[in-house]
Amino acid sequence: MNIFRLSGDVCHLIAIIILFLKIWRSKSCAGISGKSQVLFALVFTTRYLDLFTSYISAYNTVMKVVYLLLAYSTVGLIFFRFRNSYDSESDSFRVEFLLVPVAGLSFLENYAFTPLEILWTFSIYLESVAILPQLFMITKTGEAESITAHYLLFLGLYRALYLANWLWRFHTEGFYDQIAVVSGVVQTIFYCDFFYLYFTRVLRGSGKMSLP
Amino acid sequence: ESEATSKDEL
Repeated sequence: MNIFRLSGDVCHLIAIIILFLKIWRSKSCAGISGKSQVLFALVFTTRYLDLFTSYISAYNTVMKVVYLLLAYSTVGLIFFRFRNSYDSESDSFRVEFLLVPVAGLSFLENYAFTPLEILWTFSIYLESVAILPQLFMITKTGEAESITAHYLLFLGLYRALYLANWLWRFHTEGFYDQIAVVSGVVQTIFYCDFFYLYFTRVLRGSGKMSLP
Repeated sequence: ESEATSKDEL
């Protein structure tokens, strides 16, 4: 565990909590892509199956449970409790275009052809594209509430900090996980455009982040 | 490819 990894996990937790609280307190999920949230719940489910097979640390176990609980609760808020505020019109990204290639690739490129390993690989590949429906929805509606922008900022920072963590681990332990690193780079690249908009628009204090 | 994958991470 190093500072990059820890701050990455903290950013991830903050992002998930920001989103949950935003929906819970505003009693609305307007502008939020339910599809991305379902994909994230799927990422956590397929990645954290080792909760039942191997114990790594209390921190690891607690964080996995918290992520799973918040992810499914957020999906529950969007599709059940506040479903009348869910803008399915704008949330029109075809997730099958993500799931099929990701599933196919996880069978082709993995470290071991075992169910747990393939599911883990699937979750790594899926996480790198899971935010696309949300980013697509924002470009479609042309704007995002600043709270949603803060959510995306922390979510983007989390994996960027993981890249720093992997660089550090490579430098100090010679550790290198190619699948995780390549996916993490792809994932972070998808946020670059958003980061630019965030630091040029949202921080200027304009309540909403309107896209060009 | 490394045998130790990042399973100790989240």
